[in-house]
Formats: sequence, structure tokens, C-alpha cells
Amino acid sequence: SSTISRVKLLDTMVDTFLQKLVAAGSYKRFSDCYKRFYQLQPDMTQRIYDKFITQLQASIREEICEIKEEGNLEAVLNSLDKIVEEGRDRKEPAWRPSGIPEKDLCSIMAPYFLQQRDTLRHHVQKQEAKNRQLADAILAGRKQVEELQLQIQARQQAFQALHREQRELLAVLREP
Amino acid sequence: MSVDPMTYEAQFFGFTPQTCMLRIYIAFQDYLFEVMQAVEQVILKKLDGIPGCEISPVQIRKCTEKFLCFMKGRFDNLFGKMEELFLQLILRIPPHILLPEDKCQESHPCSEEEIQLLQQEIEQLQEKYKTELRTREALLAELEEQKIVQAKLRQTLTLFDELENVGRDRGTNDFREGLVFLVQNSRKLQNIRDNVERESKKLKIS
Amino acid sequence: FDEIIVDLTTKRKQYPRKILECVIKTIKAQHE
Repeated sequence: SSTISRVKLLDTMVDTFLQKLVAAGSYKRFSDCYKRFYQLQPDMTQRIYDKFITQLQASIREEICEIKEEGNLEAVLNSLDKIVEEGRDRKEPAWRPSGIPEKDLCSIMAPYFLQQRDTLRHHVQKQEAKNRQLADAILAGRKQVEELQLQIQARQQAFQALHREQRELLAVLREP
Repeated sequence: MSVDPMTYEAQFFGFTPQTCMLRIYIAFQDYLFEVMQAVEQVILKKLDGIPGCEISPVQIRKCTEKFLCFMKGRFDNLFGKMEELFLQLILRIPPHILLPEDKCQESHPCSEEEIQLLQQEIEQLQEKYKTELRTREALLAELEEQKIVQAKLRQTLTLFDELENVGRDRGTNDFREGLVFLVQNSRKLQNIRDNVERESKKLKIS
Repeated sequence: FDEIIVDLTTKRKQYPRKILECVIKTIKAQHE
């Protein structure tokens, strides 16, 4: 489980590559190829060979450093390590782009549409509840208007009865 | 053999792993050639310094080619192995791994049909919300009307109360009595007036 | 081929976010 970081793996691979390359290009092989020069100048051959190996290794390591810096590769690889670590419990193959952008975009937009739908649902329910309260208030108000109208009707009828009595009374009172 | 374009890796790295390896290969190979060239230059320079040397530059070139050919072969072989490992272990997104920007593909998997249904539902909800808002306007308007009507009706009732109060101010406790009281008073006034008229006639006669 | 892949995958990485920004702006505007 203790996975090696990708950066370390990369360095190890490059080291191994260089070791094997140097092992392949051994001094023996080098001196065999440059046999006559080697016979003439063995010490010089050794020094040139050593310089050759040192320079080759230095150049290759320098190149790797450059590539790491250029693409910020270390940070990118470390972040990939982290992503892989987070997903280590998964076994089944993960989603991959389908190649149809419209299709892949649906899932990306879904959370926002779902949120919009829930917000709208909430607003509609809230407004419906408020409107129910308003409707109840209106029904109560209508009832009250009705009662007031009945009260006024009663008062009006009483008043009219009175008026009728007044006229009768007057008629009686006015009799000579 | 179908080439794996490693598009998911390219999405993450911003370059294709194969290109990255090609870049490294070319750089390494250039160094190998450069260093070999430097080796040859140094040897030729050394030979120049040796008087009566029989080794010709052509011979040295042949030696260089021989050594380089061998090195290049080993280099390609080793690099091929390293590339394979790079593409397998370093520059690869394991199949079970999902990149962060694609998280919602698995947390909210949604087909085109589902998203259309969702958008339809949103439109319906928007219409419903607008309807509710219009309903609210109408209800509020009626509430305002009711207030005005109720105020008018209460005004009318107050009028009746005031009428009654008028009677009460005159010591009668309800309107009917008030009215009788009024009529009796007016009757008394009539009598008083008749009396006054009679008296004034008598005075005129005398 | 390589450029096409890089171009395509760059779009895959960036465009959903850009589209999402527009969608969110639209939703907010509708909401307001």
C-alpha cells in the first residue's frame, strides 16, 4: 500500500536507465571501439571515457530537471498521486468522456439545475402557503363584510319600522 | 495495433504522454550524439598533438560510428522499456480513477433525457411561481377592497349609532322613545302655539 | 494528431466550467 510517489518513480527510472546505458557502454567496449587510440594513449582514453560518461549523465539529468520545471511536472505528478490515493478504494472502471460533449455536459449541469429546481419548488411552496393565508384572510373578510351587511340590514329594517311607526304615531297624534 | 491516444491523461497533464516521451527521447538522443561528437573532437585533437601518428580521422570516425551504433541500439532498447514503464506507472490515469473536474459525472450521472425533463420541470415551476405571484396580487387587491368596503359599512353602522346617541343625549335610552318624546314635545309646542294665538286674538278684540 | 488530442482534451477540461458559468449566470438572472 505504501505506493512510491510518481516523482520518485520517475527519478528511479531515469537513474536505472542511465545505469544500464552506462553499463552497456562500458569502458571495455569503448576501448575496443577506439582500440588503436587506446593502445596509443590508454590513460587519455580512460579520461575521455570518464568525461564522456559524466557528461552524458549530467546532460540527461539536466534535461529531466528542465522538463520537470517546464511543465511543473513535480507538482502535477504529486497532485495525481493525491487523486489516485483518494480513489484507491474504488475497483470498478471510472467514467470516461463519451466523446459526445452534449451528453457529458448533462451531468455537469445537473447539480445546478437540480438546485434551481429545488429553489423554485421552495419558492412556489412558500408562495402557495402565503396565498393560502391570504385566501383565508379574504374568506374571513368576506364573512365580516357579510356580517356587517346583515347588521346594517337589520338596523335599516329597524329604522324603517320605526319610520313607519313614526308616521302612524304622527297620524294618531295629529287627529283633532 | 490501435494507438491509445491517452486523451484522459492529456486532459489532466495538458500534453499527451507519448509526446512527452518523444520529447525526452529526442533530447536524450541529441545528448548522446553531442557527447559522442565531443569525444571524437577531443580524440582528434589529441592525435593532432602526437607527431607521426598513423591513425587518420576517418579511422577515428569509423570507431565513433561503431561505438555509437552499439550505444544507440542499447539506448533505444533501454528507452523503450523506460517509456513503457513511464506510460504505465507515471503518466497514466488508472482506469478506476476519475479526475476532480469530472466528479459530477458519477455523483450526478444524468442523461440528456433526464436533463430535458429537469428543464421542463423548471419551466413548469417557473410558470407555477408566476401564477402564484399573480394570485397573490389578486388576493392582495381584494384584501384592499375589503378594507375599504368594511370601512364604509362601519361608517354606516356608526351613523346609526350616532342617531341613537342623539336620542340618548336627550335622556331617552333608545331611539323609539326619543321619537315619541320628540313627537310629544312637538305636540306641546303646537298647544302652546294655539294658546298664544287665542290670547293674541282676545287682546286684539278688547 | 497530437495537437488535435491536446486541443480536444483542453476543451474537455475548460469548456464545461465556462459553460457552467454561463448557465449559473442565466439561472441567477432568471431568479432575479
